Amino acid sequence: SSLFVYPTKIIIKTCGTTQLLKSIPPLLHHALNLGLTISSCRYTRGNFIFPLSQPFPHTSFHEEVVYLEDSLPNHLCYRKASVMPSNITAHVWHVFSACDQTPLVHFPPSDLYTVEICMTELDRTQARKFFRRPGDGKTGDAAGKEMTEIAGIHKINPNALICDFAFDPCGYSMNGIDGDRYSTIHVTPEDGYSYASFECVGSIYDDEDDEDGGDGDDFIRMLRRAVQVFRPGKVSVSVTTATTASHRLWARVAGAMEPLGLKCRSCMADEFPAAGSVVFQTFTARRK
Amino acid sequence: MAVSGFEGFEKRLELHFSGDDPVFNMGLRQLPFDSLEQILHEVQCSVVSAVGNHYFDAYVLSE
Repeated sequence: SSLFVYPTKIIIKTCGTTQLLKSIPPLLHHALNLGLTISSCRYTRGNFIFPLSQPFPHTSFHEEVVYLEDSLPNHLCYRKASVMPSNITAHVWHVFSACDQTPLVHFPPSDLYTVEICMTELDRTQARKFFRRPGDGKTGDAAGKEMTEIAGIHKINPNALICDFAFDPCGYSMNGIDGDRYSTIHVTPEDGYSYASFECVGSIYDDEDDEDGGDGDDFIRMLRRAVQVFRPGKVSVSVTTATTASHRLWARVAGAMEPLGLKCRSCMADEFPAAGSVVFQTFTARRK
Repeated sequence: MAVSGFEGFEKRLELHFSGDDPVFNMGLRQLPFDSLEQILHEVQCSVVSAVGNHYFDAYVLSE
C-alpha cells in the first residue's frame, strides 16, 4: 500500500481488508485546519478477488458510493459513479468521482495522465522472487531492495529514486519518485490469487511514438518493462486523463502490450467529473 | 482459486484541495507525521517506509 502527499493533492492506495474510505473524514478535518478545502475526489478499484472478506464500507460498490456521498461536502456537487465492465469477469473497473466545478473545468492539469495496471495469474517463476527466504535475517527494507534488483524493477524507470519494502513471508511494495512524478508497484505473489499492480503518472508532452511506429517512447518502454517483470496471464489497464488525447493514449497502451503476447480483449471509455476520461482495457496472454 | 487469501486488488483514493495561502506552498505536506498516522489508523494500516523530494512525500504502508 502507498500514500503520496503533495501540497494540494493526496493519493492513498491500499490493498487487503483496509477501510480506505474511512480516511476521508479525518483528512478533510486536517486539511481544513491548514486552510485547504477539498475541490475534487476520485475513488477507483478493480474487482475484489475475495469480496466477502471486505469490511464496511467496502462490502459492495453501492455501499462505497453511499459512504462517499455522505462523507463529501455538498459543494462537490458534480458526482458520478460507474462500473466499467470487460469480457474478463475478474477485471472490472469501479470509478467514483466528484468535483466542485463544472466538469468542463479539468482536473488535474490537462497534460497529465494516470495509468493503473492490474495484473493477475502472474508467472510462477517471477512471482517466486517476491517470497522472503526463511531466516534471511534481513529487514523489510533490505529484503525489498534485493527483490527490486532481482526482479528487475529498478530498470523500469532508471531515473526514479526507489523506496521499497518486502513483507514477511511474502509480498512487496515500492514507490518510485522522479521529480514531481510517482510510480508504485504492489505484489501479492501467492499462487492461486497472485496479483501485481503498477501505477505511474505521465504527460502527453513527455514523449511521442517514433515516426516508424517503433518503441522509442519512454511511456511504452516503462509499461512493457513493468509487465515483463510479472508476465501475467490477465491484465487490465486504466488510463485517466483530462487531455483530449485519450484515444492516442489507449492506442499506445495496446501497442505496448501486443509485443508481449497480450491480446486486447475489451476497451471501454467513459467521462467523469474531476477525472476527465477514463479508458479501461483488458488483455489476456495468448499462451492461456 | 483459493477460498480465501490476501486481497491484492487495491482501493485508490485521490483528493485535490484548494486554499488561499498554503504556507510556502507546502499545504498538506505540513501535516505532522502523527496526524498522518492517525488518518492511516482509521484505514487499518501504518507507515513502514518513507521518501520525499522537493515536490512530494511518498510512504510505503503496511498491508
